[in-house]
Formats: sequence, C-alpha cells, structure tokens
Amino acid sequence: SRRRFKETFDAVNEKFQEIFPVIFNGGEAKLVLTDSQDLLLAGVDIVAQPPGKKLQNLNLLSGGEKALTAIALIFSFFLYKPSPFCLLDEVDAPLDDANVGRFTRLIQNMTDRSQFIIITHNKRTMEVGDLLYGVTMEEAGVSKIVSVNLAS
Amino acid sequence: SRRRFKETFDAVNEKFQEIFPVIFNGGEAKLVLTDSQDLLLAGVDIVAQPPGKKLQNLNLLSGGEKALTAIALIFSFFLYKPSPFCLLDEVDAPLDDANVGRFTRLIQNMTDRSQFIIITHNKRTMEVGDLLYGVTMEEAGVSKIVSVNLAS
Amino acid sequence: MRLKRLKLNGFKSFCDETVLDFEQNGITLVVGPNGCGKSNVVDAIRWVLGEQSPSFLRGQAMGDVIFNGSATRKPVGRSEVTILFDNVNGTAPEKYRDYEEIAVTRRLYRSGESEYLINKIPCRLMDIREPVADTGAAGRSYSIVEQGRVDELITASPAERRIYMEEAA
Amino acid sequence: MRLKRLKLNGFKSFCDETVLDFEQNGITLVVGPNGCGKSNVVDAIRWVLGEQSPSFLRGQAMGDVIFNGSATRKPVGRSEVTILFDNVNGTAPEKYRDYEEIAVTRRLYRSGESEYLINKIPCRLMDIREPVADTGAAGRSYSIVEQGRVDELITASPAERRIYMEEAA
Ligand SMILES: Nc1ncnc2c1ncn2[C@@H]1O[C@H](COP(=O)(O)OP(=O)(O)OP(=O)(O)O)[C@@H](O)[C@H]1O
Ligand SMILES: Nc1ncnc2c1ncn2[C@@H]1O[C@H](COP(=O)(O)OP(=O)(O)OP(=O)(O)O)[C@@H](O)[C@H]1O
Ligand SMILES: [Mg+2]
Ligand SMILES: [Mg+2]
Repeated sequence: SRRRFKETFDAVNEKFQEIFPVIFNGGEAKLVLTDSQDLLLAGVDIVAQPPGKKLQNLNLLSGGEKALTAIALIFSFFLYKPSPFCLLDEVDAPLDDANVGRFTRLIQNMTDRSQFIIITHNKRTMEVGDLLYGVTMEEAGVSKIVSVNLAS
Repeated sequence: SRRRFKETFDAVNEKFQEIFPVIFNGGEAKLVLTDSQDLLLAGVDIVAQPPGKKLQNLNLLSGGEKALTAIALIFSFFLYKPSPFCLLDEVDAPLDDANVGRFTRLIQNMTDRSQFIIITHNKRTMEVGDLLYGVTMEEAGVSKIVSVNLAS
Repeated sequence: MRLKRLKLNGFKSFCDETVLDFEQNGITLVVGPNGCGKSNVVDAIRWVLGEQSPSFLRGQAMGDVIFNGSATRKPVGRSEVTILFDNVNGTAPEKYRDYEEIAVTRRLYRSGESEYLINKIPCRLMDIREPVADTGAAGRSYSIVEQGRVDELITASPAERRIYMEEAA
Repeated sequence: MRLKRLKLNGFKSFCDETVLDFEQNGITLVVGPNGCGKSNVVDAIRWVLGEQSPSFLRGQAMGDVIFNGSATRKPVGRSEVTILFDNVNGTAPEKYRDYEEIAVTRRLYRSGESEYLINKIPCRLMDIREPVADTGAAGRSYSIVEQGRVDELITASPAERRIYMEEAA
C-alpha cells in the first residue's frame, strides 16, 4: 500500500542520511523518489556527495566510493528491518585501508542487532571477527572447514 | 582472412596452454573454436581446469579463479602481439596472497617485452614496482600526483 | 530468530558432511584461498532458503549443486543442506512462533527429485521459504550480498531499487 | 614504441596540469585512497586514444570529462590530455616510422568543440587512433583492463571473444 511504502522509504532514507557521513567521514547523501503521479510507481534515486566533492552523477563515483555507498544503503535497510543474519561476500575487496577500517567499525556497532557472516581476503577485516572458519582444499577439489580459535 | 585468424588462434592458444599452469601452479586450459562451417564465424570457447578439479563449466569457477584465468588469457594475447603498454586497474582485487605472488612474478618475467602500469591497493603488488606514483586529494576533489622514490 | 548452524553434504565442493556453527551475537569470518569453497557456502544458504534459478547459483542446471567429483573422489548422488535457526527470542513468523528451533532442509537427487523438510517433516518448496519470508533474507533481498555484486544497488535502475524498498516494507 | 609520458589538464578530477613519466622497461605503480583519481588516469588514456562513448568513460555526456569543480575550485572550460610515445626502437606504424617521438593530444571545450593533434599538428579524430592502431592498445582491446572488468573475457560469449582474437590478428 502507498502509506506503508512511504513510511518505509522515509525511515530507510533517514538511516541512510545518518550512515553515509559516518562511513565516508563526511559528505552527505539521500534517497529521492523519482517523479511519478502515483507513489506506487515511483522509483528510488540515490544522491551521493563524498566529502569535498561536487554533487554529480552516481556513475562518476569511483569503484570504492560506489561500494561504500551501496554498503551504507544495505545497512540502512538492515537497521530499519533486521534479518536473522547478514551475509557479505568480499564486499571489502574494492576498499582502501581507511575505508576497511570504517566499514568494520560500523559492523561492530551493529552486532547487538544482528549476526554477520563475512567472507574476506583482507587482513584488517579478519581482525574484527569473533569466530573464524578457514575453508581448505587439502584434498584438491574437496572443501573442508577448519575452525580457528581467535583467542589465541 | 581465415588463414590469419587461424594462425593467431593457434599461437595465442599455445601461449595460453603455457601460462595457465604457471599462474595456477598446475592444472590445464585451452582455447577451442566453436563448431562452425566457416572459420570466419567460429567463436572462441575457453576450457579451464584448475589443479585437482574436474573439468566443468566456466561459470562454476570461483571469483579468483575467473580473474586468474582471464589474466592468463590477456597475457597470452600480449605475448603474441605486444603493445606499447599494458594497463591493469585493480585486477588483483579478487586474488588471495599466493595468487597475487604468482601474478606479480609473471609480470616481472614480461617486463623485458613491455611496460606495465598497475593500479592496486594490495601491499604485495606494491613491492614489485620500479616507479611508484601516489595520487592524492589533499585538496578535496582535486587530484595531484606525487612520485615516491622506491629506492628509499 | 538467529542463525545457529549450517550443515552441507554433497553440496558443490562440500563432498563430505560439513557443519558450521555461527556466532550468535557477533561476527563469523569465513576465509581461505581462491577456489576453496567460500562462495559455495553462500550458494548453499541461498539454495536451502528456496532459490530456484541455477544461474543465480552460478550453474547451468540445478544438478550443478550436487558434488560432481574431483581428482580423487567420484560424483555423489545427492546434495543436502540444512539451515538451523534459533527462535529463543520468538521473532519467527506466526506459524513457527512456538518452536524453539527451526531446521529447514533441502535435498536434490541426481534423478532430479527434490525433498523439502521443516524440522524433519516433509513439506513443499513454498513452505521452506516461509521462516525468513518477512525478513531481509527472503528472496534476493538485501541481507545476502554475493561476491562482485555489492554495487548492484548503485548500478540498478530507480525502478529496480524500488523492489528492494518493497522487500523491506 | 614505448609509453613515455602522460599530461592531464582539466581532465576529470585533474584540475591542474599533471604529468606522469612512465618506467620504460618495467612496472609503474599507481596507488592512492578510494576516489582520489587513479581510474581517471585510465579514462584519460582511453580518451586521448580516441574513445568516443561517454558511458565507457563512466560519464553521461562527453562533457563529463572536463573538470566540473570541487568544494574549493570552479569548473574549468576545457579538458586536455597528451600521451607521448617514444619510438626509438622504430616500431610505430609505417606513417610514423621516422618520428623519434609521437605526441597525441586531444582537447574538449565546454562549447562541445574538439581538437586533435599529433606532434602539435592539428588532425582528425581518426588520425589520433592511428599510432596504436595495430597493437593491443587500440579500441577496446586487451592491453587496457578497466576496474571491475577483468573477467569480461570469461563471461563474454564465444562470438565476443572472437573479436578480441581478431584485434590480435
Ligand atoms: N558441483 C560441484 N562439484 C564439485 N566442485 C564444485 C561444484 N560446483 C562448484 N565446484 C567448485 O567450487 C569451486 C569454487 O568455489 P567458490 O566459488 O566457493 O570459491 P571461493 O572460496 O569463493 O574462491 P574466491 O576467493 O576465488 O572467490 C570451483 O573451483 C569449482 O570447481
Ligand atoms: N569531470 C569531473 N570533475 C571533477 N571530478 C570528477 C570528474 N569526473 C570524475 N570526478 C571525480 O573523480 C572521482 C573518481 O575517481 P576515480 O574513479 O579515478 O577514483 P579511484 O582512485 O580509481 O578510486 P578507487 O580506488 O575507489 O577505485 C570521483 O569521486 C569523482 O567525483
Ligand atoms: Mg568467492
Ligand atoms: Mg578506481
């Protein structure tokens, strides 16, 4: 229904406006409904402005900036309507060290609301896990799981 | 012309069969012409088998295996017909440490034939450069280049 | 609801029975070399929760989810995944409110036959989608981000982004 | 031919004149934080060698390659890139065989007017494509791999892969 959609849109947009400057260390972003007579047909546009830059088309953002903006939006949905878990497969691959740090800090702030399962090759991201599983193929072609005790 | 295409295909295929086992530390791969009455219409298929795995559809390869297979093929073209330069923008992002090592060693073996310009966030890849440029935005939104002397 | 455990047997590269227990209130990391099977775990979760498109699971036919053999092992005849949710905080959908745990199981045989079970009781495909139906884990929604797809929300059209918004509504 | 130098002025985020000299026989690394302008260097090389599609340069209109302003700077009126090849080993195409260096320059003004030059002599768009025409740097060929596009050869169709093969022929 129109009312429910608008309620969701407003709530997610509010979260997005909060999270974006945290993960980008400044700047601002918001969601905008595309112009349509009927709320049930309107699309969702994203306006994102990294710190110190002019407002411009989303395509001109860099690879890392696009990934970071997407992560901010995914987390906005997540904070509005949590799920049993959040599963992220190498979303940190395009990020530089500083942004990996901001990404992991944001996740650590959300673990009271939900579980995260994070697949990564990045050593910095590996520092923030509570439980670590190593997947190996000692026998070529056959996957095995090894649990690594992080406390050590 | 048909003859020229076939010559190129055979030569690139030979290089590909050489490079794949080097970059994967084993396994085998080859190029296959799709079945077509006329050589001028045939497409190029890739058959890739990482070490210890069964032959299967390219799509089942992992993110890193796909990138590595693509790199092997790009270098095969390159060795057949060198260019003034080879420009790679974060191709090492999906690779684990061992594969980054193989990738950089392969490039180091090719520098006698060509120049490489490599954009990366990976510390291991940064170890093999001869010349390093840092791009900065000290003034937000304005890019500047700083040359870093690697000898230091 | 909380994700408690995942059990794989014959699913893609997981030939032998494999169990992962997840950190209830925190971060579980999954690491390993290229091609070792990390993203196959993501596919297993998508599949057991009802994904029906082989290409979304990086295969050509649904049979591609069954362990297909390796240099040292023969192909197996069936693939089975069980995902176990803990419902101690009672946030499961109405129908499952009274259960302490909800185990969703999916099996596929080489013959093409499928089996679906909830808490070991046979059910239909549409039933195994119910436990997460009203959350971000349903369908192709925001709480599972596959490898290489993180910026889909950015490159999508405004109309496609609306669909994500509707999943959250 | 060897790539010797790249000069950017008003191209995307490179508001001020910027020069990169490349390592003749070796590896030049380009590093820096997210959004600082690394991939813009790749776009500059594609553009100066004759790329005509704005969307391939991550823009919507060709004017998106002209510095558009920042928090502290005003937009500029033109974008200029020069790429300098060293032809000491004499491998340039026939027409340029006798030149010791080949400098290709491309300019775009806010008005939409374009200028193309080879060794400072005005020429046409098709002329600036000639110096690399018969190599892997021509068109969309194999010697420039943009960010996020490394596995295009793998996901492409057999017919699309043939095109790469023909560029190498
Ligand atoms: N049905 C199957 N039977 C056997 N092996 C399979 C099957 N389906 C996929 N595989 C294997 O799984 C491997 C891919 O695993 P996966 O994509 O999970 O790797 P990954 O750990 O995510 O690697 P990366 O770090 O490169 O992303 C492939 O090499 C493929 O051979
Ligand atoms: N015409 C323009 N005028 C001013 N700035 C521009 C213009 N076009 C692009 N930009 C800026 O360039 C930045 C993107 O740069 P680029 O893609 O080169 O980053 P990058 O260094 O490759 O980052 P990453 O590591 O995330 O890939 C954007 O933030 C955008 O604001
Ligand atoms: Mg993977
Ligand atoms: Mg980039």
